[in-house]
Amino acid sequence: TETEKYFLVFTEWVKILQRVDVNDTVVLAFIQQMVDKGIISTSDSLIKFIKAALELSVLSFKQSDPTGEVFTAIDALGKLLVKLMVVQDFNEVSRADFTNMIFSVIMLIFSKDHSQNSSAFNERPYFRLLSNLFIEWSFARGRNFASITNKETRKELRNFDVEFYNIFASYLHSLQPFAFPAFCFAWVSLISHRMFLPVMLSLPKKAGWEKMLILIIDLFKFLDKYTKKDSVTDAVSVIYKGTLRIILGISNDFPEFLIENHYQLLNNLPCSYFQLKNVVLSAIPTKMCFPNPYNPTLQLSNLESCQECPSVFYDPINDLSTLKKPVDNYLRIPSNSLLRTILGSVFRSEYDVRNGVGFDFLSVDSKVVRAIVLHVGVEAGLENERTSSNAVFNPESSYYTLLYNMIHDGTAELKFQVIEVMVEQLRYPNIHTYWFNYVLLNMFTSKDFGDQIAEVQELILRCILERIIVNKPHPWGVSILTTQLLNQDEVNLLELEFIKTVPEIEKMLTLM
Amino acid sequence: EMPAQMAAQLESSLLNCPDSLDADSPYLYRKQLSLPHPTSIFFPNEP
Amino acid sequence: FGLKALVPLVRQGDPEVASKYDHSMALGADLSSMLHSLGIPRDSKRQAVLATFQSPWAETSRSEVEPTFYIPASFLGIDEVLQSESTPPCFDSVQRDQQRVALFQDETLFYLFYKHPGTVIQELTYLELRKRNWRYHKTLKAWLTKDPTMEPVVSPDGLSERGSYVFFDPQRWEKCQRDFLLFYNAIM
Repeated sequence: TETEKYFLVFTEWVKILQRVDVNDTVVLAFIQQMVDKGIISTSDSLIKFIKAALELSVLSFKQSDPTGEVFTAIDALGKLLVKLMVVQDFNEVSRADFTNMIFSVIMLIFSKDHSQNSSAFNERPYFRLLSNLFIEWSFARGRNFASITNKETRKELRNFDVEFYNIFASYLHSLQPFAFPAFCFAWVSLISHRMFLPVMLSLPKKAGWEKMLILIIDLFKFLDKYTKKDSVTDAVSVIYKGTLRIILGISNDFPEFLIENHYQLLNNLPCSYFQLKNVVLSAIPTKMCFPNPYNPTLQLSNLESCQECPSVFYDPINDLSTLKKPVDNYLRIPSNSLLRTILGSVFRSEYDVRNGVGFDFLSVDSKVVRAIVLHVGVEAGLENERTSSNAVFNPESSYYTLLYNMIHDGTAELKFQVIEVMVEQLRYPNIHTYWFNYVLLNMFTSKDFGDQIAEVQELILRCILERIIVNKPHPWGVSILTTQLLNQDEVNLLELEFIKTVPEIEKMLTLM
Repeated sequence: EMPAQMAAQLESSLLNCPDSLDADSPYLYRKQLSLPHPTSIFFPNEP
Repeated sequence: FGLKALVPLVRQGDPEVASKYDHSMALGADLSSMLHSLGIPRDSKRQAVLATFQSPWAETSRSEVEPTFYIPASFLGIDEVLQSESTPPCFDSVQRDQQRVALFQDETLFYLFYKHPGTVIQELTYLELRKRNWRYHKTLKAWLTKDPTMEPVVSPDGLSERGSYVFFDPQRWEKCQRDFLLFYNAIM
């Protein structure tokens, strides 16, 4: 049969690669023969050939002695696919279309295997194949494709490099745990692969950031859905640990990715993941030094870094939709009617079931609140740069009054959400940390809240404490505000009524 | 609640989790650096 | 949304109260061992870790993985020594390949000795290291040489000497100085 013929050709390919290096001229001659004989000369035949090769490779893996070489055929297939991506003349079909075709075939075989075999499905051969594609492409692209002797081809490949990774990322998105749970652990290993993750995060002009973020959010969403308040299954617990380890690696190598994408990451982080939240928000720009946050004499106004506007990769304004105009108009000229509009638009149409600490569902749209608060912070930072600090470090400024009014006029839940997001902005030394520190400190002692002040103070303390009772790291800005609240003279924390009603917290604050 | 089938698939994935050996670079063809030769019994015999 | 909500996280001594939330995600854990397993920091320096990331889990990171590397063409064409059209990268003859091995640094010789047991190159590197006054300790399976700054004291029975030696530690991949009692029949 045709398929059997393809099996034979592929077996020959595997044998050749066991005798010579993949860069040997014999290899090129073999590929040329495959084209000449019509094995891979058309899209149809190519698809059939890859289909047969992959099925044979997976079968070979399943039937091989597990203590021996189980990946020989898969490895050979990986080398063939990348070789074809590199050496072919792309006259009739583009390299991108060709790559998409290859991935589509892999997806086809993979999803058929996953759905038909369910509990007998083994993720390892597919993991190996995809890992090999990363590795083989990595060898090809070394030193900007220096090993490619043809100047024209080298230029094409350089131009295609970003697209290759983004195409790959798109297929990884399709393979996410929600879709293929039996591939979950392989998937987590793939998105953090040493020849994928750091490459995606260092592509020129941050070209890989968007798709990498999508993949991390896929992981967060999966965790969120299956994390119960009081327990998680062993499998989910292991996934969580892997996720934490990956984010720690990113925080070390590419802190700017976490810094600039914190908004999107927090929108999708499970509510109760306090430590992971702290890890994301504790990221510090590479090479930045900062003073000891526990120094009670530290003045943020003296720090040059606290005048810098942090970069934001995704503008939260994109999530405001109909609220964009009212918010921006309010910031220009505050008015009660605009405030009413804003307050009326922060509610969800249906409850959002969340496994929160202290709550099981939310009626306020936390994504909208986060967008508003961050947008206000961004605008305040820009205003500070444009005019002066007096324009924004001022309880009369529209930036302050919008947040103040949302808290003053909002439900307890809205108060909590606004305050929580403000505390999230207490990160490394920058203008947002500085400004939100000012706002929170001011609000903590503000007479303007009248008889609401106790509620506001309790919420501020709750949002701070839930970040610092957690194992480290703690964001620099949170540590600063904690120190300031403990050392300020205006309000004796231990005399607050709501503190006395919670002996455990009273004890903790006494110790602190 | 995670559907039972999904939970079973997740467990299976955990059991088959690829490790660092699975992620290592593939080598089909490895030319021997050096031919076998009788050496002292005192030399290490595992690389 | 108030402070009472945090009580189950704070009152850990009371299992009934504390069990309301899974603490492993909320309070988390001490990250020192996880950071250490990642290599953060390494030798007190901040170094990139993702390019050599073995696996998301320490348990499945049993072995090192090959990172991206690039061999410049100039490394692949050193005639008579490493690899070229006329001299492929193989060492198959003790007679013919001795002079090639003489060009390698000590560490390269140690690498080849330990990496290719039972081969011509292991024998070749043994011979070359001996020429450089290194001696192989049969029990320790390690190479050592005399510390030039100190003269050893020979034992009365003439079977051993105590002195200062430079050992090459293949695990840590470095030379280190040690005071040692050396038995002559233990080295070759």
